[in-house]
Amino acid sequence: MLELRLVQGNLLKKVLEAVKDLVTDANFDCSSTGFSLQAMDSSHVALVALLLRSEGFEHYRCDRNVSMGMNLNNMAKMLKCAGNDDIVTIKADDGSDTVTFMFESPNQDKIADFEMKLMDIDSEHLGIPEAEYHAIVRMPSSEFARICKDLSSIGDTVVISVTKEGVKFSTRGDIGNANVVCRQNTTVDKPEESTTIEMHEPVSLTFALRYMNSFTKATPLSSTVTISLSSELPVVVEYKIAEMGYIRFYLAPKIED
Amino acid sequence: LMQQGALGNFFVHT
Repeated sequence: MLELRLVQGNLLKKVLEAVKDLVTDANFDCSSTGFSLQAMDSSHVALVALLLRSEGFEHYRCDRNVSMGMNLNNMAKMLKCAGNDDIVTIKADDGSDTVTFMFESPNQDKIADFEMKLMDIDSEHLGIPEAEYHAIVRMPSSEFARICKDLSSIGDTVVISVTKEGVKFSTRGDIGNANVVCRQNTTVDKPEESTTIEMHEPVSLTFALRYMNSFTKATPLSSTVTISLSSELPVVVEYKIAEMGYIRFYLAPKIED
Repeated sequence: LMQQGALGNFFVHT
């Protein structure tokens, strides 16, 4: 028996909007730790890792570890039917081939059940080792989204370079080239508007902008984004989900032929 | 020319 009650139901709606374009089908794993997902895109270039910790749920019952295969587009369709202020409960019986999403309006005057068919998914699970990153950039998530969107109108790839001058996002295309430099800026009043750069070594890596733009669909989940870079390691683009966990995107760099 | 790397080059299957 599984029963997970999430008062901030719209978090789940935002999570689905953040991942459904990158991954079609995925196994959601439920354990005493929390509700999690790890899935790669079809070309095995990008990976999404989600964790919603059990403590973040108002009620969390998971009698045994369960893996539930879901089509993310179908799940997003069902969650779109929840109101933004609704409480969402995920329910599944042991051995069942369906999962139920229950939506309760805040004043309990409307309760809806949406039952979705589960699917068998042969998912590949990757071990992601703890790594020391050469540079960690923390910046407003909206700023990062703006830069990725702007640069993708010029070119297909972005070079992210971190030096002691700051973090530089560069692209080039048929019509020309573009560079955006963000400097460390901690003097602003609000911490969510600051940019911090923790650099152990200068690093410069090239990535496909198509994926970066897809990751920025998670922007509504967090006011800040953390970009961790190491030469010859996939970049980690992390959006913290307040009091619950995180959504992390890993993207393999482009490498010299 | 740059080639797209794959995650399998960096992470191992578990």
